[in-house]
Amino acid sequence: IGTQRSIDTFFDPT
Amino acid sequence: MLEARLPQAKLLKSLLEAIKELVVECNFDCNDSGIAVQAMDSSHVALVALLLRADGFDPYRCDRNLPLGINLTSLNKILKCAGNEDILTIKASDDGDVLNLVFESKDSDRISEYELKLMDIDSEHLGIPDTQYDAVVSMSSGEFQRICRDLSQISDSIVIDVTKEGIKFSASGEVGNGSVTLKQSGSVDREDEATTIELQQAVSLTFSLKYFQYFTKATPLSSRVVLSMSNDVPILVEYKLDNLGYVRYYLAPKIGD
Repeated sequence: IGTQRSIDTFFDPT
Repeated sequence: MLEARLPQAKLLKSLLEAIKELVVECNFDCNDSGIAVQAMDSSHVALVALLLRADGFDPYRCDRNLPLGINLTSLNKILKCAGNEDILTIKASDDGDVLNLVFESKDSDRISEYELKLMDIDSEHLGIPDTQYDAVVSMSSGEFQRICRDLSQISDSIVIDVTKEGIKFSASGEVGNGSVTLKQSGSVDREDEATTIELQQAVSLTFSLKYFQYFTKATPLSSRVVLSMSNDVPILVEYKLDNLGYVRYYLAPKIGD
């Protein structure tokens, strides 16, 4: 069900 | 240099259990305020953030920023040599390439010392914004573990719907489907088992159950778990550690069809 998103598309590198 | 002492080795053992399925190697970032870990799993779907505050140790000393690159499989091997009730002290020098671990039995008549080889780990650090979530659900960690285990019989995905009535976990697969609904409970005698919901607006999200099952390895660390959610953003699954800090997991949702 649905496409798994990546966590690093939500949080930016510091 | 770093020197930190915990009254029971069991705590570090449990913390390791809580992250070692997700992360193989990571930096333990030590500074004067405590020890922090941030690491993504190899597929970059989940992120674990661990904080152990300095005041949770007695004593704690770390005079400069010290990243300790640790292979968790290796650390696990050494921690198997510690008794649950042993007093645990970890030490590292500023320029050293090992972590010293000392396990001391409660009556101090047995002292064991191990050295873990450290490694250079070049890890990406992500900025996690302070977020106001639309739904914050506090529930029994054991109940959350059971729901994840039960629904994994049905599917490898789980849908979470939160309304003001309650939180519903559901799964649909080849064998059929199933769901568990927990109603917000106001007058439960046993506080540990109550479910409380703070809701700004209803949310509906789909996640991979496999990761939730990794997260629930943290169940022995806390009787409660807090799920913080907004539509289309990662869920935050948090286990608070008494007087010490927290283990937080972030999991990216599944989106669309």
